[in-house]
Order: sequence, then structure tokens, then C-alpha cells
Amino acid sequence: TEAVRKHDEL
Amino acid sequence: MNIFRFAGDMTHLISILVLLLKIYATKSCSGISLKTQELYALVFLTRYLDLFTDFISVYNTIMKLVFIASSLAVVCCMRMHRVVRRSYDKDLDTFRHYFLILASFVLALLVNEKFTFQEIFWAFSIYLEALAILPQLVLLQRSGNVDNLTGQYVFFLGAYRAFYILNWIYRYFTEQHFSRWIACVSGLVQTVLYADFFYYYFISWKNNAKMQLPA
Repeated sequence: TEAVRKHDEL
Repeated sequence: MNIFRFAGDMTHLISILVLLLKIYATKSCSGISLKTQELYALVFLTRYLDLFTDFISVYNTIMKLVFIASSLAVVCCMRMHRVVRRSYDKDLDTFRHYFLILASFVLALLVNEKFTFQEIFWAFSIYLEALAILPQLVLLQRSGNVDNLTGQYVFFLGAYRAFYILNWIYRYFTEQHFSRWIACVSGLVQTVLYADFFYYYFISWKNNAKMQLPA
């Protein structure tokens, strides 16, 4: 499943 | 984290420090668009909804708090501070920024990574940030002359996203499945909007003259 990627950028 | 992104974040931080310096040192916000500051506060509040749910790193959390706190502080100071608010160019800062908010929100509903509350607001904040500088650039165009600190503020604010573009290129080549095309396209538009400002900023720096924007 396409886990919603965390936004690791500001 | 890579050097481009770190340089971008530091440049962004410097732009905020220059803005705070200008307002607190000169006790004046002339040349600063309150509408751009309000848009930036909205950008950070809608982008960092995951502040308490997703822990990325101490650095990430601290920077998010600094960006949110500083943008709200500037807006409050420009609205409330009895000395500072008198220097606000109210009659020059007339850009209808509500249209920018509406356009960004509609676009975020149509184009987002996932149709969830958090992702829609994240895309909204990305689109809004690309347009947030417009009231500020229009205000500078109308006021003609740009004081040094304001010019440096806008310059660093534009430069930070240019570093992020290098960061996305770097990550594209070094990480599998790296795709941030929403942020990339929006970041490109954002940086291009500064193009003419960068040009006049460079001219004024080369001639060591005061920065003039053509009326």
C-alpha cells in the first residue's frame, strides 16, 4: 500500500 | 538532510531574522507587506499540521516552531504595536490576497498527493507559499525605493527556495522513488516570481547603488 509518505522537509 | 536543504533552511531563517531586525531595530515596517506576512503565517500553520503527530527530528520540530512563532509575531507586531503599525504602508499594500488563498485552496482540492485533510492542507500551503510574495513585490514596485534590510529580506526569502530546488534535484538522483513534483513545480514558480527582483537587486549591488524598482 502506498503509505502516505511523511513530509520530512520544512 | 543534505547540504542544499540545510543551506535553504538557514537562508530562510536568515530572511526571518533580517525581517525581525528591520522591524525591531528601525521600529518601522515601511516597505513590508502585512498581507505577505499573513499569507506566510497561514502557509506555516497549514503546512505544519503534523507538528505534534509526526516526529521527524528535533531540528525539524524546532524549525517548524520558529517559523510559526516568528510569522505570527510579525503579523501581531504589524497589527498591534502602536509605533510599528503607524509606519505600515496601508494604502500601498492593497493586493487582494484573498484571491491567492482561494486559488491555492481550489488547486489543492484538485491536485494533491492524497485526498486527506492533512495532504490537502499541505498542498494548499505549498501553492500558497509560491504566491505569497506577490503582495510584497507589488508593494515594493509601488513604493519605488527599497531600503537595505527589506531588500535583503526579500532576497534571502527568494534564495531559500532556490536552494530547495537543488535539494530536490539531489534527492531525485540519490533516492529511489523520490517524487516531490507538487513541491518542485510550485517551488520553481515561486523562484521564477523573484526573477525580476533578483535582477534589480543584482544591478543595485553591482553599481553599489540604492535599489530602485522601475515604477
